[in-house]
Amino acid sequence: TETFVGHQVLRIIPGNDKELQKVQELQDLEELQLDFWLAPRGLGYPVDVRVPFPSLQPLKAHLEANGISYSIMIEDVQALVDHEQMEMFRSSRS
Amino acid sequence: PLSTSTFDYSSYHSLDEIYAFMDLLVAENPNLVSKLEIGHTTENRPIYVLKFSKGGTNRPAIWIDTGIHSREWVTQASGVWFAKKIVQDHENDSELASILDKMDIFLEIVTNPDGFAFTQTKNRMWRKTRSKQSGSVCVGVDPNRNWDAGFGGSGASKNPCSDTYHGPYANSEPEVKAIVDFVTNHGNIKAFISIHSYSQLLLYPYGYTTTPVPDQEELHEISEKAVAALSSLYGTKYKYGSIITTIYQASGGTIDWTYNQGIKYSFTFELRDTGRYGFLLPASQIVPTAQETWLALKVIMVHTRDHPY
Repeated sequence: TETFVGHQVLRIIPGNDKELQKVQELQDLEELQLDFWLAPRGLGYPVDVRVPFPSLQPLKAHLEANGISYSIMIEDVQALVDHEQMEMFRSSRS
Repeated sequence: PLSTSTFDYSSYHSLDEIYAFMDLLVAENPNLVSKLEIGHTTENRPIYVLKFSKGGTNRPAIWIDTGIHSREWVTQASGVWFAKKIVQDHENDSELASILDKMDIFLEIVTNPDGFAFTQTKNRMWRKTRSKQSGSVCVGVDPNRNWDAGFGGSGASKNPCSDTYHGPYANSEPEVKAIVDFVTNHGNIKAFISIHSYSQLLLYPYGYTTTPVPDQEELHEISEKAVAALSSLYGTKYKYGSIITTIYQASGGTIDWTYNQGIKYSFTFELRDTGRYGFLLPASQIVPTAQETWLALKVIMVHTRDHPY
């Protein structure tokens, strides 16, 4: 089973064309194993990406180095998944 | 659950539980609901559609599907709620009653059963189908890029490892082909609504081209009314427009194909939320999401009923 321990979902909002291009280029970096929940679509529109733990610091460093602002949409993906599973189990039992 | 009255609509359920729910619904309402098997998935799971009908033969119909992207769990859960809602209200809600007097409703709750089962057992974030791709270690095709409308265009990926991989050819996925065959053979579908999450959007064709559809003005007006109805319940804010102008170019998408088949009232929803939980929407939001979406669906269905073509 795939686990998401240490994964975060980041929200990136490209503010100009250069930032947008940088974010779009991230889609081609397969080694980062990024999971785009919301793909890039234009300036000012959010890009949501689930980032595995090993790629977190490199990606954040890359974004910061390029002046691309981001926020943490989900700090602990696994915690949400675990909670969801528990709720399903509880409902199933009741 | 022993009946659909004791089923927990405010919880996420497994594939087996949803299939059992369908059987219960049919058993409880044999004069209104039937279950059709329209095909089998790559992993040989049956693909089921619920038909809501007061009779007649090959009546004009409305199609609603949920769960084509398997990780968008609020959509399958909403589909279950819609099924129960139709049964509950088909006599006492005058709008729904009059819709069903003239039209049938087809509801495919789990449009991607293999993907859904995979999200329950192996990978909660799985989106695509589970077909094996020749020459690649990667699995699956994006079922919303596999339709024969701008297939293979730049709004989809040629990379089998991508989540927007279009597949080796249009309708390569049995989940997609099953719907294509059903719609083609039925020949009288008048509205087609495919439900996704998340982003809180109501979209109409096209996604594969910037050329506006001929019915753009009408679809935009319907969208405006549908979104207003949706928002009236809990204040949930939606945007609306064509796929390509509202989000991005998407080639080989479902409702582009259905529109090109002549199904004028073709829409896609992106349900809650806008980015607090995304695909991991808490189960407590299932019922409110389904309730508000139903109001928008009724606007579309009423318009379809009142504007035969």
